[in-house]
Amino acid sequence: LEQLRARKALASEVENELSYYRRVLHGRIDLIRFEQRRRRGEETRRLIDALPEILSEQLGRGGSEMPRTFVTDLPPLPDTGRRDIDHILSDEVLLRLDEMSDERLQVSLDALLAMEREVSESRRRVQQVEDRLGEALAERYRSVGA
Amino acid sequence: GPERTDEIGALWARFKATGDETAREKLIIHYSPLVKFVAGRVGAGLPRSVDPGDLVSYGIFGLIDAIDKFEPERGFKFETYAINRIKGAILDELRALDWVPRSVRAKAREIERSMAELEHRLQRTPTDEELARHMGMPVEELQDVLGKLSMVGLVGLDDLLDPESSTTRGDMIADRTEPSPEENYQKEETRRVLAEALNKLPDRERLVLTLYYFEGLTLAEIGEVLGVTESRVCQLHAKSVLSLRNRLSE
Ligand SMILES: Nc1nc2c(ncn2[C@@H]2O[C@@H]3COP(=O)(O)O[C@H]4[C@@H](O)[C@H](n5cnc6c(=O)[nH]c(N)nc65)O[C@@H]4COP(=O)(O)O[C@H]3[C@H]2O)c(=O)[nH]1
Ligand SMILES: Nc1nc2c(ncn2[C@@H]2O[C@@H]3COP(=O)(O)O[C@H]4[C@@H](O)[C@H](n5cnc6c(=O)[nH]c(N)nc65)O[C@@H]4COP(=O)(O)O[C@H]3[C@H]2O)c(=O)[nH]1
Repeated sequence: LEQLRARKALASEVENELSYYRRVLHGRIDLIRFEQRRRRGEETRRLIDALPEILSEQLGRGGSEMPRTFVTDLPPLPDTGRRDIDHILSDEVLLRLDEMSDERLQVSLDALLAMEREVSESRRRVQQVEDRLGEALAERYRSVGA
Repeated sequence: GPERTDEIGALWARFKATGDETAREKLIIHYSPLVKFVAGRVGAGLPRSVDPGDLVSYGIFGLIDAIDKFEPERGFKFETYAINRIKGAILDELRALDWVPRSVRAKAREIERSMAELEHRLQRTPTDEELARHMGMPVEELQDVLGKLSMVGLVGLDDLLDPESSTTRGDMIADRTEPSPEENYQKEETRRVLAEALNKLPDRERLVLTLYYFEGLTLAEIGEVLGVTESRVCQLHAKSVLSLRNRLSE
């Protein structure tokens, strides 16, 4: 039981980190895409005025009715600065959005998209591990006759 | 922190020195993805009727407030400071809008009082039927209110288990890499007192709280252990927390 608990706690910590990075990547990607639409004349609003709409894409719970957990406190943020994702995120593209050339903007976007696919993929794998460990823990409790 | 590169650092310096509106706007845009993360997390436990776009709007106010009040020279990490302000702004706005009807909150106090009276008289946790009868309300209504109290975070143990993380203390949050020895002792002490009070609860109540707060299981997983629906888990959770709080305050 102790081992199961420790492994689940570790999976949950990694999942929290990946989910944080993934959402930061989503925000940047969607902000850049808005800027690209603005340059093509498909958007007339200023970025700062469209922020609520840009950042609320794919935010709903989708199908399920019940949440996984209650409104809980935010996990601690990962210690940043060490990994290649931090290297990608240190590209201050959002500070110079209006000054960058179209090509340079596309280069930044491509790097973010590649990283997002990798982070979402590993997040899904870690979630599967965490869910299997959660099931195993639930099973332990069930079999001792809850 | 390491990602405070010279470009960001220069922007903070310019904004704090002159209040330059362009610098402020660039900072808001640069940190705005944090709002997406927080709004997603807070929104995850809310009823589906709450629009995620509204949460993001409230969150952006929180971010702007954090940027205006942050003091870069203190050396703390902005992201940690910001996510607590963003969360606080979202929850403050939701509470101001009364998304949890006043009637539910008033009922929460009534339920807590009735639980204490009945536990004292019966020397055990009352059943839902006994509690509902004592309060002069149908059982279904009592269960509905209990479920809502859990879902929206009005009843829980987060404040006891991790006092540091409640929004009210968001202002003072530094980049908490290492908690102080006093904080560690205090946290251990609270957990010990909680674990003791938990052991005095009846089996099912104790199990719901142990599985949620100490094992980190989801509502669905807890439902499987107890053989009940997720909404029933929400109801049991609220009832167990109220019962535990009554025992802690005796
Ligand atoms: N309830 C819930 N459902 C979840 C969660 N994580 C993933 N999903 C579901 O799983 C699908 C695939 O997720 P993915 O592999 O991360 O693949 C995702 C991800 O790579 C990306 N993505 C998701 N959200 C955003 C966003 O806000 N911006 C951008 N640019 N990309 C996003 O788009 C892909 C497709 O997204 P969807 O169509 O939304 O489809 C999502 C969604 O239905 C979660 O935490 N809770
Ligand atoms: N072990 C495990 N953990 C899981 C699973 N699905 C989600 N989680 C974790 O639980 C948190 C809450 O998920 P949610 O209730 O679906 O609430 C989600 C969901 O409503 C929404 N969301 C996240 N990603 C997507 C997406 O790709 N598409 C859509 N449509 N919504 C998403 O944002 C909320 C917060 O997302 P996050 O910050 O990523 O935080 C997520 C993630 O850390 C799972 O299958 N297994």
